[in-house]
Amino acid sequence: AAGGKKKNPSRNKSTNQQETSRAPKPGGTVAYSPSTDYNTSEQKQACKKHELYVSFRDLGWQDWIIAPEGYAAFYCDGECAFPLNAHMNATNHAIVQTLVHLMFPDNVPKPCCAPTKLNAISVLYFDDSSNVILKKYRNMVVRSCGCH
Amino acid sequence: DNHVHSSFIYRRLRNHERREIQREILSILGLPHRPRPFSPGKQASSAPLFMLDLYNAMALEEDDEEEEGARRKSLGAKAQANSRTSYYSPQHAGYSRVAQPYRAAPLLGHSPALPSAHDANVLNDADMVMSFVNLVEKDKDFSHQRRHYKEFRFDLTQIPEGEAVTAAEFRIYKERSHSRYDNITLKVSIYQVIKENQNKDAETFLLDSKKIHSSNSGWLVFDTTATSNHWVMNPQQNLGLQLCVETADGRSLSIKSAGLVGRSGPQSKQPFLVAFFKASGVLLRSVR
Repeated sequence: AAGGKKKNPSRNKSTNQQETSRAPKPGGTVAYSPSTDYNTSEQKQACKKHELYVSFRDLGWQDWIIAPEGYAAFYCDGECAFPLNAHMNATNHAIVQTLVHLMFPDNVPKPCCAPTKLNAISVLYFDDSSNVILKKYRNMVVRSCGCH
Repeated sequence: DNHVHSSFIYRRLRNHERREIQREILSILGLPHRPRPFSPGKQASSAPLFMLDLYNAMALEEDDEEEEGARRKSLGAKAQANSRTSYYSPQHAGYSRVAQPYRAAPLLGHSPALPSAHDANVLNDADMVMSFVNLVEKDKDFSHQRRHYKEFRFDLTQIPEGEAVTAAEFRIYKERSHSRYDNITLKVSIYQVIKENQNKDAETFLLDSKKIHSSNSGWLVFDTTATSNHWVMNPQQNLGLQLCVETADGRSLSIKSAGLVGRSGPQSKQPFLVAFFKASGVLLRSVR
C-alpha cells in the first residue's frame, strides 16, 4: 500500500483524495483551475486533468539549465485519484490502479488511464565540464491519462 | 510559452517539494546528479548562443509537430502522408536569416548559422547535440618547422552510452585579416593530430580545408564527423586538432593576423566543436 500505512486503503484513499485535492500539489507550483469544484460530500469526481508549471529557476537550477525556463507537467485527479508526482508518474499509474482494482473491485475502477499523449521535450544544459548539451527527450511529457 | 494558463496561481516550492521534483526531473534527464558547470577555475562555457539557436529551432519543430498532429487528427489519416515540414523551410521564419544552405561555400555571415547537416535531417533526427569546450589552455604559435598553427582539444569521453555521432563540425570565426594581407586568398586547413613527437612536428592528417578571401568575415565550418566518431571509439587516440593558415604561395600565416578568433575573442565568437548524436536504443522514462 502506498505510504506504508496499515489502515484501510479506501479510507486512506479518501483521505488521500482530500489531501490531494486541497493540499498544495507536491513538486511544483500550485495549479488550481478555478473551474474545479470539489464537492467533498461526493467523493467520486470524474477524472480531471490539471497543469503543473515547474520552474527551473524556482528549483535553483538556472545555473546549469539554459532552456527552457520551466515546463508544464500534467496530472489527473478525481476518479482515478492517483496524482502524477515523483512517486506516481503516468507510466506506472495504470499498473498501480490495476493492482488496487484487483484487491477492491467495488471501490476502485479498472484502469482506464494509461499515458496517451506523450510529447517531446528538449532541454539545453551545461554538463560538469561546461560542455553544452541539447537533448531531445521523445515521449517524455505526459499530456493526459487515458481518461481524457 | 509552455501553454501556461492564465488561471495559474504561482507560489514558491517548499523544500521537500523542491527536492522531490528535482529528483523526478534528474530521472527524466537520465542524470545521476545535478551538474555544477561553474565552479572556480573551470573553463568558460562553449557556444551557448549557437546551441540556444539550435534549441529554439528544435522547439519550433516540436510545436510544428504538435500542431500538425492536431491538424492531422482533424483532417484524418489521408493528410498524413504528405504534410511533412522540412526543417529548412523558410516557414521557420525566425531563423531564415541564418538557415541557409552553406555546404557549397564556406559560411561567412555574422552569426553562427545552423548545422550544415550532411543531409537535411541531421538535426531532425538528432536525439542530442553537444558543443565541447576547447581544453587547450596555452596557445603555441610556432611548430618546430616554424609553421604557425593553433591547437584545439575536446573531451568526447562524456558521451552517454548508446549515442552514436551522426555529424560533427569544428567551427571557428574569421574576422577581416590584418591590413598587411589585404586582398589575397587564404587557405585555412584543419588537421587531426595522429602522433605527437618530442623534437619535431606532430604527425597530422588533413581533414578539411577552405579557401577564403582575406577581407571576408564569418563562421568557417569544417567537417570532423569521421574524426569525432574515431575519438568516441578510441578516446586514447584523441590528440586534438591543429589549424593552419597559408597564403596561395604556401607561406604560413599567424592565426591572429589571418583574422581567426581564438580564446581572446568575445564569448559569442569562441571556436567550438559541435557533434550531433542519435541514440541507438529507445529512451524510456524510468518507472519509479
